Amino acid sequence: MPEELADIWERFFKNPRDQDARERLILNYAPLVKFVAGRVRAALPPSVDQADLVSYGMLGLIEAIERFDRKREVKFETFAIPRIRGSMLDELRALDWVPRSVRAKGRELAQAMTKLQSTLRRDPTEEELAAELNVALDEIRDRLDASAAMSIVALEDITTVGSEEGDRVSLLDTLADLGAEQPGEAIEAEETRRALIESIESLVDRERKVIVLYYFEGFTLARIGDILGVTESRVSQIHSKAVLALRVRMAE
Amino acid sequence: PGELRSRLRDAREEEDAISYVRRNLHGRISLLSDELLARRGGRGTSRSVDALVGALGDGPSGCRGARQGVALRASEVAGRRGAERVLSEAHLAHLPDLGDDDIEHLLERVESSEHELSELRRRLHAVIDSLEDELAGRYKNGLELPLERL
Ligand SMILES: Nc1nc2c(ncn2[C@@H]2O[C@@H]3COP(=O)(O)O[C@H]4[C@@H](O)[C@H](n5cnc6c(=O)[nH]c(N)nc65)O[C@@H]4COP(=O)(O)O[C@H]3[C@H]2O)c(=O)[nH]1
Ligand SMILES: Nc1nc2c(ncn2[C@@H]2O[C@@H]3COP(=O)(O)O[C@H]4[C@@H](O)[C@H](n5cnc6c(=O)[nH]c(N)nc65)O[C@@H]4COP(=O)(O)O[C@H]3[C@H]2O)c(=O)[nH]1
Repeated sequence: MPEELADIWERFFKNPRDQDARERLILNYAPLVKFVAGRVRAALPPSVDQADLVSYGMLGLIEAIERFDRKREVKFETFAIPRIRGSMLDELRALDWVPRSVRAKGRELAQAMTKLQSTLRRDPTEEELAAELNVALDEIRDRLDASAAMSIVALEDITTVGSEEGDRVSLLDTLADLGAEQPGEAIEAEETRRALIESIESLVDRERKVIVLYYFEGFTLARIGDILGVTESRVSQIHSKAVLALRVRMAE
Repeated sequence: PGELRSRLRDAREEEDAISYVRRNLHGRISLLSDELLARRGGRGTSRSVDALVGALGDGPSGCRGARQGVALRASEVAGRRGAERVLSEAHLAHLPDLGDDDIEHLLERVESSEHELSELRRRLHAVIDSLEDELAGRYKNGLELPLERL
């Protein structure tokens, strides 16, 4: 009879130096890395290599196996998946994957958005942002395209709620939560969600529509383009501008 | 639209659960076939992390239009279908002990489960598409944003 998986875990738990148990656990759960790599890659520009993501993710899997505490009532896969994803994003960040110049331009755009939001008492248009930074309208749209590519890797999440690292509720996670059946459990997450919904209501019509259709209805950008009568790339820019406006508003 | 949304949510959750099992099976197929290749090619069976990465990094890829709500969690495998039960068998943990024909047998089983799931998934994509078409049609006809539902 082949050894049960629970017995291999038991063996590894008793002796973390048991190489055979360790190798069998890594082999058994390695396909999880392929699952996470596929999903993480779906949120990144096509230039990211699947094999690179898998190699970063494997580090996260091994760390999850070594740290997994069987006394906790959670399934290993549930424990491991956030760590596999986390190590992929950490490696991409460490690679300085988003060029500094791109990040600097993104920060400049966010500063212009902050300044104009307070002087105009509303969100600025793309043309007003261009005038503020003294660049062409196309340059603003290029920066919005770049921020879409950066989103899960380099954009600092400004909405911090708790004091320690673990409590931070990221804007993108809160947005993603909008479509979920049961809203966030923690009360801080609930407050952030409330503030986010108020901010969404204050967006201009078309941006509010893109945010609700994307995060609440779960439509693809292409389908939203079809509803609004614009191209998919234009929807992507409208989406990036809306997320920037929300990000800056939530940072207050 | 409330009823339409709940049907859409159910179909998407089902698609999510099936995709989770399917992608895990893709990983298993890569590792099992790579093991056979290694044994036949005299590369021995040292299962280094690099070899695993090489085996898992392959396979077709390419993204289908950005969509939100692609969850990143282990789906609860309901085991409703045989194909899902395959996932609960930990055969990869016993890979070092398996003979070549055991592995070939296993590959056949996992690949047929993968095909079964992919077919189910294709049908679900068609269902999701038609439900989304219907909801999008209502928005084109002036449906208001459900701000009170956020
Ligand atoms: N062992 C293994 N088998 C794999 C892998 N990926 C796909 N397959 C299987 O091989 C069939 C053909 O895949 P394809 O050439 O990429 O052709 C695919 C692809 O072009 C497209 N497709 C399906 N799902 C997705 C998806 O989630 N994203 C993208 N971008 N395309 C998809 O539809 C075609 C048909 O898909 P299916 O009916 O599901 O049929 C798939 C599936 O049964 C893998 O990594 N490992
Ligand atoms: N409603 C609906 N949902 C869809 C459709 N196609 C894919 N999805 C869902 O969207 C997720 C992301 O797809 P992706 O961006 O193409 O990203 C995919 C793609 O890059 C790759 N992939 C998966 N299956 C295949 C395949 O058969 N062929 C190819 N070429 N790539 C695949 O792995 C990534 C993750 O796959 P999953 O975990 O299965 O996660 C998929 C799946 O749950 C569709 O036509 N309609």
